Parts: sequence; C-alpha cells; structure tokens
Amino acid sequence: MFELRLVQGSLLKKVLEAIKDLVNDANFDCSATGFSLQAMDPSHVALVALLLRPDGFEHYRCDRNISMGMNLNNMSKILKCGGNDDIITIRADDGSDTVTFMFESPNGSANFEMNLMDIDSEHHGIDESKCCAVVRMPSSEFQRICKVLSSIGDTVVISVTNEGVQFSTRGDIGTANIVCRQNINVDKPEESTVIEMSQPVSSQFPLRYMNSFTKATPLSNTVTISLTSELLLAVEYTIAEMGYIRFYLAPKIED
Amino acid sequence: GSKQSTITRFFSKI
Repeated sequence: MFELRLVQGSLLKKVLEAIKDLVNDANFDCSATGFSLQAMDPSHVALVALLLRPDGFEHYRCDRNISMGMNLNNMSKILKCGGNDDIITIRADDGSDTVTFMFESPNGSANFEMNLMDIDSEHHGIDESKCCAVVRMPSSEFQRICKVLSSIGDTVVISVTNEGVQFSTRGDIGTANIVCRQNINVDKPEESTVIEMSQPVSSQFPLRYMNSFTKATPLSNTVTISLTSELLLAVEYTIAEMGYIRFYLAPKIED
Repeated sequence: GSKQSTITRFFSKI
C-alpha cells in the first residue's frame, strides 16, 4: 500500500499548476526516496523533475515501490475540488488501477477516485557536474523578465559573464536587453542575486518554455538558473523543507 | 538560422 498525507495541501496544487501545461501524462514514482516524477514535454525539448521527500509529509507509507500513471490535467481537476487549506491524503492499494484523493477540512471531508493509466516512460540520469554558471535570483524577477521579453521576441539569449547575467531577445519591433548584476542583500537573502561562474557561457532558448517554467513561481521566493558547458539550462525552484521542482531545457543551436 | 535541439541528447537512460 502507498499512502501520503500532506497538511499543506495547497502545495500539491501549486506543483500541478507548475507542470500540467508542460506535460500531459506522467508516472508518479513512490519509493523510500519520496514522491517523485520525471517527464518530458511532448516535443522532447524540456524535462521536468519533481521530488517531494518523505519527511515533508505528516505521514508517508510506501510498502513497495510503485509507479502511478496519471493524466496531469485530470489530477489538477481533482485537486481543484479540494479547498486551498485542506489536508490532502493520497492512497493507492497494491495492484489497484485507481488512486484515491481525500480532502479534509475542519468542516468535513471528500473522497475522489481517479483511474490510473499505463504510461511508458524512461528514467534519465542527470549529471550535475558539468555546470559552469549558476544564477540565484528572486523568482518573481525572473518571471517578470521572461514575460517582458516574450512581448518582444520568441527566443531569449542568456549570457553569464563577470558583469552579470544578461537576458536578450529580438523581434519585429526591435530588441530588448535586461542585465541583472550580483547584488547580495544580507538582511533579505531571498532578494539577492548571486552569480557563480567557472567560465562565461551564452546560449539561446525558446521563451514559450521559460514562461511555462515560471508557473512554479508561487512555490519559492527564489529560483536557481544553471547553464552547463553543453548549454543545457536548468531552472530550479526549491519546495520549502520538502524537495524541488527542476525544469531542464535544451538550447537552440546554430544550423 | 538556429534549430531547437532535443533534451534526450543530454540525459542517459537509466
């Protein structure tokens, strides 16, 4: 049997809002490591990795590893049936082809059963060692930059140098360049912009995906943007005390 | 011009 109980149920709602437009169907893997997911978008341009660790739940029981295939739009619909302050319990019996969501509030409870799906998926090894630039900044600022740039162009060039991180785009009406410099706020670390770089790096990415990733903004005050030497982009939002949601995005490359 | 690469080339299957 698998069962988890999340007191702050709104957190799971925010997770679903962050990924449901990027990925249609995905396997949620339940193991001693936690409640996790790895899935690509249908075009295989982006990959999302989610981990919610067992100690973040009020109760977490996983007798054996199971993989629950879910349509994320349907899961989101069910989560919206619960109130924002509800406690959420998710339960699946071994061998069952359904999963049960229970919502509890001081006023009562509600149960929803959702059909599971068989989804073919592969797990991917993620090599963090090739990282050559890391930028941590306020997530709201990153969201604003992606939104502003997508009103001008379709693609953003992200360049990290000793000067800071530059986001640039070009469109029919002209060009846009936004530079964020390192800025460490000791009193409010969540408002800091911190840049760590082993070598300058620059690459371009579709803004449509970047804007999709920023739907995770309500999960965290800060976002960490990493670029590897192979120009793979990783955008990570930590989920307080529990884990993370990471988005990986493949670059646009010269023909 | 530039073309979009796919994510699969960056990850090894487990």
